[in-house]
Amino acid sequence: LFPRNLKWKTTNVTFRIVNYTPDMKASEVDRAIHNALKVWSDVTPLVFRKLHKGTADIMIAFGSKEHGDFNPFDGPNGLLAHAYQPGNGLGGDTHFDEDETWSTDSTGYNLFIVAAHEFGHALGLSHSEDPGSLMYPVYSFSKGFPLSEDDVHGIQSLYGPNPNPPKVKPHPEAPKKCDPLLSFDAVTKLRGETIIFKDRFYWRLHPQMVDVEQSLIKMTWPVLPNKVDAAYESAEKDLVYIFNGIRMWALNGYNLVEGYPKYIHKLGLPKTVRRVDAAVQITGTGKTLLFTDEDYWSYDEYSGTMDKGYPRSIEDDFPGVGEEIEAAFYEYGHLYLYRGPIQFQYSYTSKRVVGILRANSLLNC
Amino acid sequence: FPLSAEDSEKGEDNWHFAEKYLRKFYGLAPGIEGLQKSSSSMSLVIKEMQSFFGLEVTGNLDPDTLEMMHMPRCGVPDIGEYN
Repeated sequence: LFPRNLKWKTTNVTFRIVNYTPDMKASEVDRAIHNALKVWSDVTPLVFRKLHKGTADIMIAFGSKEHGDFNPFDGPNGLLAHAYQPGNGLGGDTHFDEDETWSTDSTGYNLFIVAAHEFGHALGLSHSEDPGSLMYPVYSFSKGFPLSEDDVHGIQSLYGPNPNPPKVKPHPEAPKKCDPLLSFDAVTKLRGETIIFKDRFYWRLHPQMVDVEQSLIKMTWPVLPNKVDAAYESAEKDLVYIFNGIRMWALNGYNLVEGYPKYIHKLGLPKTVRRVDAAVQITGTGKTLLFTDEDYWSYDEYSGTMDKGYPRSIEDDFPGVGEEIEAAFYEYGHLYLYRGPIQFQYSYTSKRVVGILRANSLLNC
Repeated sequence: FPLSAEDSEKGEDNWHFAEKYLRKFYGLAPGIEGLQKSSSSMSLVIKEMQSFFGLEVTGNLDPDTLEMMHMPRCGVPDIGEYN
């Protein structure tokens, strides 16, 4: 919240669209603004009324550089928009940088998402530190209902909940790294760092840093889906492979490799396999292990074919780790396998589990 | 090795960019910073920004911090009150 918890004194708030961007049709702008306000009225008792003339509480305008409030924009990119906290005069007013390219989709900056964020300010919310929240100050494109639980808690602490709430599901708060029950979706190495996927987020762990960095997957790799089932790095090819359902993506750093996504069946998996739970390349062998349900497969990176004799049982070949695996990575002769909140350290040379820790020991917890 | 002229210019650009960013969003006082030399006030403000974004808190203008400063964002300050 802003200092002094500023808010509108009434639940009836008026808005007016003063001008339009030429980047979109006027009807598309109207629709984006309507939907952005609806995001907040869905979770509060607030009612928004559109004015066509005169002064509204929230005056919405597009402008570039210095645009009348001594708070100039900066040309393309950088600052996208700003809005003033509730109050008289400029209070509640919302300005969009006309030097940006606005769009209804992800081709430019999505007006609906930016407007929903700015209206959060116009209603009394400040910025959030939760990278998965709408009120995080950095733009990222995503589909669906944009509010997280953090946003909902914030706005409802000012205005209360909607007495007749529609069925909307806010995103859960960003996972906490030291939650003792934390489990991982996927773990991979990436150019010497460790990347840990969980829900819409990933943590980035540098070998020489104690602190880990949490970000939205979409913020770094907009082409990827919101959830990752499995991931592994082929260090020789400088590629990271990402799995979700029956699709896989190859990434070279930030960039999607041409020709992807591909079906996982191109690797030689049968059509009955609908997802890969975990994937890991055993450094120096050219072999990649793909874990699916209670079995695992061995893929030869050099020949591009699945090894004969697979699938084999996880329980038989990795005694002590259980039947199924959710994430895996390999480092210094050890295979790290994850199931629920548990990490199994499996020695590849002695073929046995040599350590069991909580999964988030990887995050220095 | 000494920095090439190009690298040095890039460093200056980054420094000016970071100063502008921190003035706009973190209330860094203008006109007190020496070029290429992190004063304690600048370092404090960088730490504040790094802490907000969950970056490693070093107080230095490291590549991750600069990268975050270059990301498209909202123009409402993270810290401090609008007047």
